[in-house]
Amino acid sequence: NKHQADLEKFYNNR
Amino acid sequence: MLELKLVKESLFLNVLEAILDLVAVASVSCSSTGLKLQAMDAKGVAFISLLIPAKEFQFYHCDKDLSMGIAIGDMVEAIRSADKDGTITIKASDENFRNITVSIESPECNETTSFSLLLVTLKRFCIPELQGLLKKYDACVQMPSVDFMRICKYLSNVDGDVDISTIDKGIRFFALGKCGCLNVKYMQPEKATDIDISVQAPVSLTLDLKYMNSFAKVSALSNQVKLCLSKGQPLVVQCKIGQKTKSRIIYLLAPKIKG
Repeated sequence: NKHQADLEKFYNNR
Repeated sequence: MLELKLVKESLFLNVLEAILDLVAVASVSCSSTGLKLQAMDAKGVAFISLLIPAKEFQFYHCDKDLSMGIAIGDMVEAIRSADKDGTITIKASDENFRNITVSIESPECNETTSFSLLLVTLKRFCIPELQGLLKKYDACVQMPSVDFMRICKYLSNVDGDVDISTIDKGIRFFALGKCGCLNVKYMQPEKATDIDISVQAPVSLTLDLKYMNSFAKVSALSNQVKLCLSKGQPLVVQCKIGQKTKSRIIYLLAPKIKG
């Protein structure tokens, strides 16, 4: 299993 | 100018020691209201936010907002090796904002050691305001931190990820490893006041156990820990630090996807 995304990418792509 | 003073055996140092598992450097911002520490692990999947209001310190003075990158690993190392029960004073001045001075005074006030710690450059973290995030979660679990720690330790018997899922009146932890699987059901008891499981919508997240174990260490500084879960969102783990205090620590952990 891989991490969904790093947190900064996750919040910036929303 | 910034000056803050704390007793060495305080929770502050214990917290710093506990987060060293995840990060070596942190961004520390100080204002007249208190200190805020933010740090991200090297992979960018775990974020730590620590808030300590000014009144929690033995002495606190900050007349200008400051933001600095601190190698907390080096700082803890130096403090740890000084007098066991001393008082720690941390100072930063406007004239020379390349380092901070950390002094430790012995309880008898007859010995003072001090060291100068060079500040490091850190980029700003693009993480939204955490308080807003906490209102929108599908499920929240408030539990004694000893329970959280015990469950994480138990799950660590397999080396891998943990699935946290909501079930009827509770939550389920499931870990699958090479040697088999482990399953923990944690239910809302009828009478306990220190457990509160609220589920607005079903949710299941897969998370790296290694990080969960690090979070469990810090939550041991507090009686209670709160986990907030939402589909496709980072897990939020938050706890107050100590009793009768407004200091708090919040973790974010990116979930994993199958594959």
